[in-house]
Amino acid sequence: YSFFDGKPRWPEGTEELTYAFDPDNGLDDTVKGVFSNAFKRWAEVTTISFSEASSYAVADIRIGFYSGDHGDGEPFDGVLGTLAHAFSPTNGMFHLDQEEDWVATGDVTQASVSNAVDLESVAVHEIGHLLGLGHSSVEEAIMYPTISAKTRKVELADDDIEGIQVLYGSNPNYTGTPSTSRENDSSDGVR
Amino acid sequence: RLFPNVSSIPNWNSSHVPPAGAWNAYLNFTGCSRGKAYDGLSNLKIYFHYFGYIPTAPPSNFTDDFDDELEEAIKTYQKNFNLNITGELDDATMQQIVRPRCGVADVINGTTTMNSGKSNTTSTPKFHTVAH
Repeated sequence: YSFFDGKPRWPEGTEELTYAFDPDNGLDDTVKGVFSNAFKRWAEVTTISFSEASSYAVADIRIGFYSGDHGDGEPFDGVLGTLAHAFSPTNGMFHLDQEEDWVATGDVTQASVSNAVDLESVAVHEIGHLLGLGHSSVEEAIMYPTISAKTRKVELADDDIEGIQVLYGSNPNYTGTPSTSRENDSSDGVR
Repeated sequence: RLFPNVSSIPNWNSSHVPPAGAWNAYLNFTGCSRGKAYDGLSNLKIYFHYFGYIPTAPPSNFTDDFDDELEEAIKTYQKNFNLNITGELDDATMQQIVRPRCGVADVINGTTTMNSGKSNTTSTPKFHTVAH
């Protein structure tokens, strides 16, 4: 695991972060539920919980789908390439490339398009950045920078858990699970 | 496009060709070697600059030359991604480069704590003592 330069994190004592979706995207409950699941994966292992805010303007974390140049100096590049990006604490911006073929639920490895991207897999990764984690060289880690199309990788690896617990400590209810029981799958066998 | 379920993706007919990935063209650089120039290689330098492997952009544009700076960037990239450190655009490296990824840089302000930013653990002591 790694941290951003200067090891930025949410302020000491932060117990809950709120998130909201750009209202212009008009996301349905299924899609919002995917993000909720992704947040839960981090909340299970550390001391911060997440809840959806009623107002986009005041949320700690602001989620939106955009294409091309969307005003933050980090333009998206169309199909595949860069899938999403998020900023270090306490910026809170989480942007996804609107031009991808995002799949919210179901077995993405069976998608009929070769460029289908599993939404939850990318969401779990970007939330790691929002909390302060950088990229990892551990291929099994969520914070590994690349992910193939038609691949699902949503379970935090030991490397991710250790990293986030260095920043915020461990959830008192977290007991740990064997990495062999985790759900990471790929259509091409790449993990 | 955002499909609520994988089964909601339309069944394309046989003539449907999925769009090429944003970086697929980089595969044409597989096997390129240092000291030569290749049309469009500057785009690959922009890629390495974007993700932090080439720290500073030139005053004008990147050249198409396979120079020392690009070779160093490739070596750092290969170390970060557990590839053989050759400094060459071999097939394994190119396949990794074109893979979809997060837009956050791997190297920020010239530093990284991915593999390339870590010291060789084999040369560090296994334990240390503290005087009281």
